[in-house]
Formats: sequence, C-alpha cells, structure tokens
Amino acid sequence: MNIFRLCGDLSHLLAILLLLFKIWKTRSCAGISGKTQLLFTIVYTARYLDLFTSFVSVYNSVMKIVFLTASYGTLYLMFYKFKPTYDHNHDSFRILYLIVPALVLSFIIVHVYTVMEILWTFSIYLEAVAIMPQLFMVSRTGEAETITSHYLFALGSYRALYILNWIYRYYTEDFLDWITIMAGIVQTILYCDFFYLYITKVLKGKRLSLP
Amino acid sequence: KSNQLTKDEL
Repeated sequence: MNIFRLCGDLSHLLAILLLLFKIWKTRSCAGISGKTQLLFTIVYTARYLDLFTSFVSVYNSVMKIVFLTASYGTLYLMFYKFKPTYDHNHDSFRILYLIVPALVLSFIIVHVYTVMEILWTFSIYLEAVAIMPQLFMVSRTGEAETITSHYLFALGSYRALYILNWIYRYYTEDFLDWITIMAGIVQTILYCDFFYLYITKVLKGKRLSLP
Repeated sequence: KSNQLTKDEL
C-alpha cells in the first residue's frame, strides 16, 4: 500500500458513494447510464470472485464487499426502486460492442489460462471501457448535473492515481503488469475530455454543458 | 514476472 494506491481507492469509494447519495437524495437516477452501472457490476463480480479463493487483507476484502454491495444496490435503485426516472432513451450505447471485444481480448492477452485468471483479465479490460455509455449519454444530453460531474471526476481520478501507484511499485518493488497498466492508461484517456470540461466549468461553479 | 502482486489491488 502506498499513498497513490490509497488515494485511488478512496477516490473510487467516494465515487460509488456519491452516486448512491445522488440517487437516494434526489429520488432520481436521471442522467445516469444504467448500462455503465451494469458493466461495473459485471466488472466487480468477475474480479472479486477471488473473495472465495484468496485472502489478502481485511482492508482488501471489506473494500471488495463494499464495491459489490454498492454496485448491486445502484442497479436495484436504477432498475427497480426509481425505474420511472431512468432516462433509457438517452442510454442507447450498445454494450455488446464493449463486452464481446473485452471477452475476446481476455482470451488472447492473459497471464495464465485458468477460468479465474481469464475472468480477472476480462474485468480489467471491461472496466477500461465501462464508462463509455455514461460519457455517450452526457454527450447526447449535452449536460450533466453537478453531482454527476463530481462522481465522474472521482471515478476517473481513481485509475489515474493507480497509474502513479504502478509507477511507484515499479521503482520500489520492481513490479510491472502490462495488462493492468495498458488498460488503466486507456481508461484514464477516456476521461481526458471530461477532466478538461470539469476543470474549466464545474470547478468555476458552472454547470457542465457541452458547447 | 508473476502478476500475483496485482491481485492485492482492487
């Protein structure tokens, strides 16, 4: 554990809790992509199956359980409790275009050919692109609520901080995993446009709206 | 190098 990794995890946790808070407080999931939330739930489920097979630390297990619970809770709120507020007309990104390539790639570029390892690798690839339906939705509606913008910023920062963590681990532990690094870089690049809009608009107190 | 170290990340 290093400071970048810790800040990354906390940023990730903050993002997930912010989203739940927003939906609960406004009693609405308007502007939130159910497809992105579904993809994240698939990501956590595929990756955290190792809760049953290996123990790393209490911190690690607790965070995994929180992420899993929160993502299933978000799906429950979006597709059941507040379903009438879900803006599915604007959530039209085809997620099979993300799932299928991620699955194929996880059979081609993977460290070890075991079911758990392929699922883990699939989750890494899918996470890298899971935000695309949400960004697509923001571009279609041309705007995002301020709290949604904070959510996206925290979620994007998490993987960017992980990149710093991997650089740090390379120097201190001589540790390098190209699968997570490349996927993490792709993931962070996808947020760049959004980061720019967030810094130039939201931080100056303006609502995030596209020109 | 083994990727097992990555598994301690989230």
